[in-house]
Amino acid sequence: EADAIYYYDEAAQAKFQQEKPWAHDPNFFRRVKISALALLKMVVHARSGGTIEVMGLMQGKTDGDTIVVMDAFALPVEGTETRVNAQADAYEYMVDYSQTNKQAGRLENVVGWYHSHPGYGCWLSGIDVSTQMLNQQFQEPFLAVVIDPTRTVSAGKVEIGAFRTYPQGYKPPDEPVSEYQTIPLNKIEDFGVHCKQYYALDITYFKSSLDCHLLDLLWNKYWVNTLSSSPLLGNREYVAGQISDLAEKLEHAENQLAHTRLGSFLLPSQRKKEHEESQLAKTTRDSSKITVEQVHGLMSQVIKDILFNSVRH
Amino acid sequence: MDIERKHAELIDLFVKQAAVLDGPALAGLVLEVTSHPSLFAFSEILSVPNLAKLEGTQYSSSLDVLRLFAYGTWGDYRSNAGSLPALSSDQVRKLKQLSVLTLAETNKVLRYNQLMQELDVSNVRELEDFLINECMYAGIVRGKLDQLRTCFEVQFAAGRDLRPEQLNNMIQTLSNWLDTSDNLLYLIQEKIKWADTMSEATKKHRKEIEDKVEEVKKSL
Amino acid sequence: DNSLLRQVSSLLRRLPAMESEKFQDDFLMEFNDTLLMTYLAMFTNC
Repeated sequence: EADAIYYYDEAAQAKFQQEKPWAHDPNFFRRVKISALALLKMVVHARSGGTIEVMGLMQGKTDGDTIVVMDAFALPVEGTETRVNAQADAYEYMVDYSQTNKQAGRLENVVGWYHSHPGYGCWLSGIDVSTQMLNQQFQEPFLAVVIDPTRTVSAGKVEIGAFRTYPQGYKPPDEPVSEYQTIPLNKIEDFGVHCKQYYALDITYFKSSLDCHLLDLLWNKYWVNTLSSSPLLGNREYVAGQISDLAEKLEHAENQLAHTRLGSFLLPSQRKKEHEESQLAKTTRDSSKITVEQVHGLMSQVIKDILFNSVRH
Repeated sequence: MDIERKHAELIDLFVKQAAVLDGPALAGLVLEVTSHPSLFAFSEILSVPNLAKLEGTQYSSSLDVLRLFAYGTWGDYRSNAGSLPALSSDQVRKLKQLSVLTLAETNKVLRYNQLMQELDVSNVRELEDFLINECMYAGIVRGKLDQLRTCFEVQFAAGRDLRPEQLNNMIQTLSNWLDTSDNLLYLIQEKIKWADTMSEATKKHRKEIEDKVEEVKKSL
Repeated sequence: DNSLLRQVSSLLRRLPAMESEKFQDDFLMEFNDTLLMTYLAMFTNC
């Protein structure tokens, strides 16, 4: 029954579509299950974009409060952050692709879109939020997935987030703080303004028996690649970008603190000072985070050096 | 290790044959074994009791040839050509292939001139053809030919038969490796303990500071 | 088992995996870069 999830029950899906349980509860969908195939295709597509944002669509179904992503396909559009709704360019392609799929016996509908944020983390920007809100108005159930290919390489695990937006004007209850992540200075405004308009879903993965067999065959190759690569070398450009972003934030904080010191004789605004401190605290955390990743990279190099270079025969 | 998988079937076949043959038939088998294009391991066949019986008979040269192919090189053959039978072209090619494996045992980077001298090859083109066609395509070595530095960088080389005296060396290297790995694991555990201790101390220190701040606030 | 001995011998021959001078230089440079980053991060913390 490991492969039962791959069976598509058209009647059940149609019934669910009629009932529209998500219409009464903005937080209805809480979980996402992504197939190994879809994950690999999305990550490979995001990696292929380099520093350019790419996007694509996901096909799948729903299962109670879970959206199940079975497959994904790339859209022939360029960067998403610079365009209001890159999807518009690809409507024709999307319709053709989906129809051809059904003719080929693949009954899953489009259940969401994914796009990449190379190097600046998994969250929804202002443009993403408005695009997703539009999708959730006319294409429910619809999910937004964001992948950061650059951090995927540096962290050694897939940096991915799945989100749903709240209806316009909805005031969400206080959100539990999600895992901390570094937001670059030039995106911090965008991040801050919209981060209350959406929520993150829990992501789990699944694979078929065939996937298991194929991935087992690739195990040696995976290990050789892991042992013969080093995040210190592969992520130089990314780390340099992180450090320059950090320097910018420190300058920013320094200017603000200088400014506040002047102002503090006039307006003892404890709130403003706290804001700087938390800004400065975040910057400090970012610096520790980058450094810890570098130290991990170095530790693995030192361990490999001791294991494989110190024994002579 | 797919080279070993290929060997297994062939070795089984020849060992079974050697177990039931004697005298002239056995000499014929040695010729077949040392000419076979895909076989580069001979110690199993050499350990078949019938082979040892060839010692001191008119076929003892076949036994010497088999020992040469198990442990020797083309250079060894040249310096003992007088006491060994003439080799066929297939046997010469194989002995040269085995010589490359022996050279790869001690160095990762094989200089072209050393190879040309060892294999009696007169020019670079001929040497590179030999390395590509007879060694890499045969699957016994993997590596990179560096024309600029005129050397062959060996990434993988199939293992040759081990002479008994090599065993201790191998056991020594393996136990060194084991000690290094155990020591590394121990070091990592020590570091983890150290990090935990430091983190506890830092938390304690932070708690003391916060308590002091609270006290000062109250006193104010 | 002669086959196993040959495989072990082939594996051991690949040690040490990297022993070139350039590798050592690069390795030490990475080492120093990371130590410098750790130092700077400690400053940022302070």
